[in-house]
Amino acid sequence: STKEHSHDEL
Amino acid sequence: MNVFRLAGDMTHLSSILVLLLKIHTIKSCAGISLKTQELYALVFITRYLDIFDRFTSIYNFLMKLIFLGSSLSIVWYMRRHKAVHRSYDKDQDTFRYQFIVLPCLLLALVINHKLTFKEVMWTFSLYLEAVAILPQLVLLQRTRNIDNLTGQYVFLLGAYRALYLLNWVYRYFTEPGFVRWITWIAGLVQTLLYADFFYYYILSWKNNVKLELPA
Repeated sequence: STKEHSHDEL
Repeated sequence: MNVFRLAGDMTHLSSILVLLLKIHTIKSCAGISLKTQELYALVFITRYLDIFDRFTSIYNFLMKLIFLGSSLSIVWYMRRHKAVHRSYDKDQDTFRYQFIVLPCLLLALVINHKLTFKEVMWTFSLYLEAVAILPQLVLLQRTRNIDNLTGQYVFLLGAYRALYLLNWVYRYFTEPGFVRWITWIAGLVQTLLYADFFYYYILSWKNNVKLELPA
């Protein structure tokens, strides 16, 4: 599984 | 943050301000789909569930509040405000959006980065945003004379996501390991849905004629 995504975009 | 993303956010913000301007000043929402506005409110609610527990920046926080507040107030105006509600054409705004919401929810349950409630809601908001414009585009095809503010609103809404595509290209080449397949594909589908609107909008602007979408 991919690493924790930082939802840094709106 | 890069210039494409900032331009995208500002374009998105201005699309919402154009719509609020139209509704608030001329007290009319003629040609605007309430279904699309409700879908956008749902997009922002499911996208910003982490507004309080994941702090990125003041900019991020403020923009989330603005997007949430404006989308909810537009829905409120169109549903509750007497004059505005009277100008809403509910007989034409008949897109059954359960055909949009349910598939997006199922897809988010199947294709996501992590099977947690917040991550699935965030993924759902991406898929939903990609198709949320459909009721509005259908309504535009049924609306004979599209007024300028409505045309500008839809144009800015499509342009914002196109700018985000440029932002993702920029970040892919400048940030090693920056890959966001789900976001990229949803954003591409979203922008492609505006393709024919862009074509007719730019044509009407170039020939200086009223915007009209073929039915």
